[in-house]
Amino acid sequence: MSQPIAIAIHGGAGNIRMDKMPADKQQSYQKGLENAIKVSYDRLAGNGSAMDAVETAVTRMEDYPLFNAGRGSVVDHRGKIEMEAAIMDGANLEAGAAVGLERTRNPVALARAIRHHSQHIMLNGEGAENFAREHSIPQEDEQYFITDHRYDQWVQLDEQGAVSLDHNAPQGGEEIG
Amino acid sequence: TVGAVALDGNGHLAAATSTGGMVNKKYNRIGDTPLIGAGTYADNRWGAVSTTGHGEYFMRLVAAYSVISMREFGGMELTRATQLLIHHKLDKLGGQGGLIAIDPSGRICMPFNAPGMFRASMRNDAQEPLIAMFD
Repeated sequence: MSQPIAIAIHGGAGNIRMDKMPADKQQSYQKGLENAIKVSYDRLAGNGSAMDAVETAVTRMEDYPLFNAGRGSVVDHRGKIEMEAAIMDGANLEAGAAVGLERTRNPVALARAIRHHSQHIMLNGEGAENFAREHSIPQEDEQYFITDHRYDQWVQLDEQGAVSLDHNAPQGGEEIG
Repeated sequence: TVGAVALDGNGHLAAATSTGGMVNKKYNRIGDTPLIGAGTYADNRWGAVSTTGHGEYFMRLVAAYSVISMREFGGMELTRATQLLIHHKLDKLGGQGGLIAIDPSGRICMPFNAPGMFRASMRNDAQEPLIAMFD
C-alpha cells in the first residue's frame, strides 16, 4: 500500500447515551462528524499537510453549533464565552495555543497563527485577541457564539450555583465534553 | 471539546484541540485542551494525541504526552499505551473522558471510559469513514 494517510476526530466524550438522545439529535451530531471527517480527509487525499487537515477538521467542528467549541461553546459564570485551543506539528514539535478567547471565530486558527508568526507557544486573553486582529484572524460579536441551547443550559446551572462539564449539565444527557 | 489527529502523505503527524471549557466556569479556569502535553501532542516518530473529558484529570496525568512517552521510552504499541492511559491511569484517578490517537503507520485508537464519545476516522485503505457516538 502507498504511504498511509489517515485522520481521526472527536466531538467530546461524556454522558452520551443512546437511550437518552432523541433520534433527530443523533442525526445532527452524525452530520457534524461526517462533514468534518470528509472535508478534512479530502484535504489529506489532496496532498494537504497533517496540520492543514487537523485545522480543517477542528474549524468545521468549531463552526458547528452542537459541539462545545467556537460557535456553540458553553457559557461561563459571567454569561460569556471563554474559549481555548492548541495545535502541534509532529514534524518539528512546534506548537501554538490560545486561552481566554471571547471573540475569535476559530480558536484553532489563532493557535496556528501563534505557532507560525510568534516566538511564543501560548497567548492569553486580550493580548491573544490583539494578536488575532493583527493577523486578520476573524472576530465575531458575542451573540455569534451563544446558542439558545447553551444559554438555557447555563441559566439552569447558574441557579444551582454549579459548575459542570457540559456533558453532565442540564438537558445535557447527551452533551459532550 | 473537539479535536483531530492526522497522518499525511509525507508521513507527518499533527494534533489540534479546541473547546469552550466547562459550563458556568469561574475565575478564568483553564483546562487541558490548550496545554501542550496534557490535551494536545504530536511527534512524527511516536504519534499524535487529542483528549477530551474532565480536563483537570488530563492535566494531572499529562495525558497526551504520557501516551507518547509510553511509546518512546516503554516501547509500547499505540493501542496498549492509549488503553493504559484511559482504562488504568484515568480510571484509577477517578476521571472520565477519552482520547483519539494516531501513529506513524496510520493506526488509529479512540478509547474512552465515559458512556460515549463523538468520534470519526478515515484512512486511505477504507471505503467509508467510521462514525460513532456510543460505547
